[in-house]
Amino acid sequence: PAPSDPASALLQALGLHEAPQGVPTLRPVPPVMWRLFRRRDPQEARAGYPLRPCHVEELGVAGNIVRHIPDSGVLSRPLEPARTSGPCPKWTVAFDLSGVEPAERPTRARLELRLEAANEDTRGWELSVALWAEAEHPGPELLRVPVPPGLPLRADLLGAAVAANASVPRTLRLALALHGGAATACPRLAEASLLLVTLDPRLCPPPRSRR
Amino acid sequence: HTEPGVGGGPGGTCRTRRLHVSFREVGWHRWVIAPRGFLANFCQGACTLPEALPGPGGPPALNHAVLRALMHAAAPTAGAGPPCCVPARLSPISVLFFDNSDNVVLRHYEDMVVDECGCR
Repeated sequence: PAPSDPASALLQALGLHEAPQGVPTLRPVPPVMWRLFRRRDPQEARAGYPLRPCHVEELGVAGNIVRHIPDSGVLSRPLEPARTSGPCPKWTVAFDLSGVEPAERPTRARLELRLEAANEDTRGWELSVALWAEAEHPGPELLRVPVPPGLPLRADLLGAAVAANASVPRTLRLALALHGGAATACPRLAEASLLLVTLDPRLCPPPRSRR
Repeated sequence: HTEPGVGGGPGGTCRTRRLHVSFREVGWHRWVIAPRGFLANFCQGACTLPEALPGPGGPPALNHAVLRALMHAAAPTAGAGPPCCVPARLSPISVLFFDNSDNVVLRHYEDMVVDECGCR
């Protein structure tokens, strides 16, 4: 739309530079996003328990923008061969953060992976996370988390792969690797996403000063 | 969509009037997942005595709005005019939508719905 019409003015007032172009590729809305939306539903807010402004109760952090970002590198991931001996193949995942404004401060960055293993056998596996540097070589290992059996793997990246008090990079590329594990076959990475909570102080009401 | 019958003039006392904002009307229904729209409401109506008196029952608490209503009642043609009918209590909304990178985004906006109006 032309910048001067009311719809564009409203869009800008809502902190959005432009309406998404064309029809978005519709995909199921992740349950966590529905849950967070319903938690902040105005009807519930009127139910008498006040919601703290600029705070995401369910995740227990400050914030007024929550994004669920799917891995944009899923097409380029190599097919995993079955494990015969030696380590499992490494994965690279990439998250497009170009929509995050410089003024926004990350308060939660949670990596979520859905692994599929033969007969759900993920005992003893650990996942290491490193930044994937441009030079096609992973950087130093930032953190290592155990792989829970049968559940999505979650890893908090704030302070490790995502700096807490700085604006986020335009793209976050990570190198993931599995270690240990007794199973003979490597689990397969079926889905990767990032749940990013940011606080845009410009949209928060200033604390009222007492008279 | 505003409350039927409001028309041009500010009928009745200062109070909340219905104003429904529909995302379909501004063509956002393809990328806004929820809600479809929301009741933003607005304030309209007279702020003269006794409407400018705060709250039911008890003596009027003297405040700026009451002072202004008194001055306006005493000298309607001179002075600053009656107090204004404005939002007195607001609440937030949340919007769930797809952004340009097909991410699902939840944004909270404070002070978006008028719950109560008052004379100020």
